[in-house]
Amino acid sequence: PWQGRSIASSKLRMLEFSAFLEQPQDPETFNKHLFVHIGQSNPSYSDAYLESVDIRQIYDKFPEKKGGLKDLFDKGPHNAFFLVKFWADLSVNLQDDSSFFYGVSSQYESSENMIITSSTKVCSFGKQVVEKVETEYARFENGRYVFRIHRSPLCEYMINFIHKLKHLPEKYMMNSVLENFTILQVVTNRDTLETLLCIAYVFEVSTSEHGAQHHIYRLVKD
Amino acid sequence: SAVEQVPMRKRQLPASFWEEPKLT
Repeated sequence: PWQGRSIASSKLRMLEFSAFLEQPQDPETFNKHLFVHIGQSNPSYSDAYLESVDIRQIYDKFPEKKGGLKDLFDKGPHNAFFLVKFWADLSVNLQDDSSFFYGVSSQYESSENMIITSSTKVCSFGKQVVEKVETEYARFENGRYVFRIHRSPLCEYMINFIHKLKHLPEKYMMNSVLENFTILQVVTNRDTLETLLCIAYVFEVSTSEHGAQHHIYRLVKD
Repeated sequence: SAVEQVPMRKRQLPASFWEEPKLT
């Protein structure tokens, strides 16, 4: 039931995704602030399908050269392509403190045992500025294979970006900057090079009192 | 690209794209 209703292709399903800041309070406790978060969901067949977005509407927000979003989509499979609109929660006090930890955690599951590679490209005006590539092996748990990228440190570029964004006095200014800031995550089967998931992330700043929010869309070409 | 430099607000995107969920 999760196919078409959550971030899942026929080969891989995203279970959880978060980017966070941990601030120690004392030696035994810390505060965890979620900038963005996709929690566990359990869609059923009665739930509506995700809305779709024509991928051509966002091509220029992501790398367009050889191997870019268009090439990836043309290669397929099309059911692996998603757009996530995040409303990021920046309601946190940031200080330059080396004891702070900025991290990203994500989890995936599959019915297949494989080795996955996750490429995360941060883009400014559609051009890649930094890329992180991670390789994960499967763990067999409860009848399926689970992949965990646990507490992957956020890169310096992203930490500086968040700090600079926070220094802007008005939310509309932050959103203006975020209009040209995107992230493209491509999860691939390391051995077959098959695209398992391709997720395009775009951002605004949350105005909610309930923290980070998101919408998920299927990317299609009508 | 045909949509280059076009503000996101002027692109063909679902209405929900601009509606922040208010769920907890």
